[in-house]
Amino acid sequence: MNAFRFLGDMTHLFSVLVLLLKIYATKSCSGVSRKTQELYMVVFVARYMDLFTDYISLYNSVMKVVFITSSAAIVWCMRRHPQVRRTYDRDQDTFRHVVLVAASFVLALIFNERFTFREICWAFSIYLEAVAILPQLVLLQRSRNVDNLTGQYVLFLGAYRAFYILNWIYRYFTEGHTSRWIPWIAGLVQTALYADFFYYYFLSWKNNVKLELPA
Amino acid sequence: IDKVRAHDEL
Repeated sequence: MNAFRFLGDMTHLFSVLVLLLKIYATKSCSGVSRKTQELYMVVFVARYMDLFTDYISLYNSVMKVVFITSSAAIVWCMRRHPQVRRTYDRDQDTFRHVVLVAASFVLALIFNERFTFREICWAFSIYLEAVAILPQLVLLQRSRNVDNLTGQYVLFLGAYRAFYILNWIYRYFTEGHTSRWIPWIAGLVQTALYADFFYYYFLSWKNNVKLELPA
Repeated sequence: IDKVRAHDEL
């Protein structure tokens, strides 16, 4: 475990806590894409199947449980919670996320480390996570008013994989030059998708104006 | 065969 990875995990955890805070404190999920949350739940379930079979460390197992339960809780809130579900922008959150699931699955069948159930699920979760933010970014462009917490949620979510890229560079040079093409390429794509969001977020912060993504 | 590198990251 190196500092970059720990920073990445904490940033990721923080993004989830910010979203939970927003939903719990404001009892509203306006501006939040339920489709992206559903995709993240699939990502975590598909990736953390080894939770019960391979014990890496207490930290690793605890974080897996936290990510799976928090993403499930957020989806549950947005679907079932009587107050929260009413604030969901159903007609704005229209991205056909099934396409993302299908494409990631096909890609995982072709590009994986081993053609085994676990490795195909793992590769699927890596590819799906790279594009899972798309429904959320589309929703942000549509909904004019991006509230601060939702903006911060997306910011931390984008930053976490950037820290992971630094972690991969660090590990490449310190742990023998093993190449991990799948997470590297997917991680770069994932972080690149946030590039314009980071840019407009920075502008809104610099000019001290509300964050607005151009349509 | 080489040990399948466990995915030790989140």
